[in-house]
Amino acid sequence: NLFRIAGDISHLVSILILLQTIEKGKTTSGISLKTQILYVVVFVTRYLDLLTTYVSLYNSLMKIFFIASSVYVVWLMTSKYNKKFKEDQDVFPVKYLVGGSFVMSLLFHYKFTFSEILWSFSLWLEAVCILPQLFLLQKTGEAKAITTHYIFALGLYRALYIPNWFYRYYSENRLDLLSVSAGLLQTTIYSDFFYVYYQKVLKNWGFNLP
Amino acid sequence: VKEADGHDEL
Repeated sequence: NLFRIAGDISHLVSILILLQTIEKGKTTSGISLKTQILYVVVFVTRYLDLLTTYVSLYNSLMKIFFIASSVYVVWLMTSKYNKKFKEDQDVFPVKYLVGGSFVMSLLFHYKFTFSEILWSFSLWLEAVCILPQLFLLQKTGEAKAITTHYIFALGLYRALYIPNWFYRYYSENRLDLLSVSAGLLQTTIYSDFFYVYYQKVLKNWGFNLP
Repeated sequence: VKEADGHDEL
């Protein structure tokens, strides 16, 4: 359905914006390494089913892309552009995010199996793993516009999944309560940022008016 | 309502 496609494209675009930003500026300043490492954990734990279940070529390719690109970004940040990397401001206590997500996955899952627990863990972790990035944004005060575009596209992706879940509930009679709950949490975390982004974009348009 | 079996979303 349309929402799902739009969501996936938005997710894809967010990563392309991020890669473009890093390659063009030859710097990773303003981007939280912690958030990017958490994304590697999110994608690897969620897409373990690549090895066991085949959904579609589209599905597999997207999963491979998300795993590969997240690993690539972390490599860019730690190796290639390491010299310009300042980590002193990226100090969000990530252990609480990981610990909290793990507890949530033990409490809420469809089956008590290794892969299902990890899948649930990845949902909760994804919901909160932008926090170090938002924290860094707040601490440095200003961000390059492009970084905010990245966060916006990333937030939009899960927000678009919400109407997708409504759609699937009515058209396929299918309800994934775990995805919906974690998705709502994720969108809530982004909502403050969305508001600021919206204000900023509006303002910029205002300035550009003749 | 069907519960999600198999995760076909990203």
